[in-house]
Amino acid sequence: QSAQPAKDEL
Amino acid sequence: MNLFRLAGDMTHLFSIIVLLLKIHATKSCSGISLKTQELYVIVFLTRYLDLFTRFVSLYNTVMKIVFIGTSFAIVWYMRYHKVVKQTYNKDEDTFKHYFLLLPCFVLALLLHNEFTTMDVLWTFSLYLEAVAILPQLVLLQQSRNIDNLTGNYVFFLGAYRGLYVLNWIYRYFLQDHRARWIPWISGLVQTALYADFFYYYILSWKKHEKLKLPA
Repeated sequence: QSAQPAKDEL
Repeated sequence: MNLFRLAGDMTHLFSIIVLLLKIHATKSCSGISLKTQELYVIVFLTRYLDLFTRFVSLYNTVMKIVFIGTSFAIVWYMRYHKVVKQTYNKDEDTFKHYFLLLPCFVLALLLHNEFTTMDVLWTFSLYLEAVAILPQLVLLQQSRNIDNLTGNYVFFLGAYRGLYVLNWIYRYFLQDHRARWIPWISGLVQTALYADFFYYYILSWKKHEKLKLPA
């Protein structure tokens, strides 16, 4: 399970 | 960052400015659900726990502080401002919003990316935001006349998440091709809850009539 996408959204 | 997401964030910010303008200019919060505003404070606090621990960009940090600050300011106005609080009609703000917290939290404990405090609370904030507008929509259905600023506030608040859906489509097909199931599904549910409001809002705008939601 690759790391989850970055939390860059508000 | 893409145009859809920037437009979404600006629309979200604009909706909050419209609401603050209405409350500050008219010194009235009639037609506004305090419960929805309180849910949004919880959404922002649990969403932005990494405000001080993770720096994404200046824009990201500034917007998080603005969203937390304005949502607190709105709740403060409605609860404690000597004039505004008189105009809050708690008899029409009837939705049992605390009943939304537990199911969203349990769902976040079951469905999340990583089982860490930050991620579970971040996931909880997405589930909660999807349903946070319910007390406001219920109040609008019960209130006889919806003033323009309140109608515009709800419209822009719904439109921002619709723009985010476009942002997710753009990101997935044209950028990082990464599935973000939790924000996607929460965002679609959130936008879908506005569907009938959008319909009556646009209809009233076209017919130049007062916005009225069927009970």
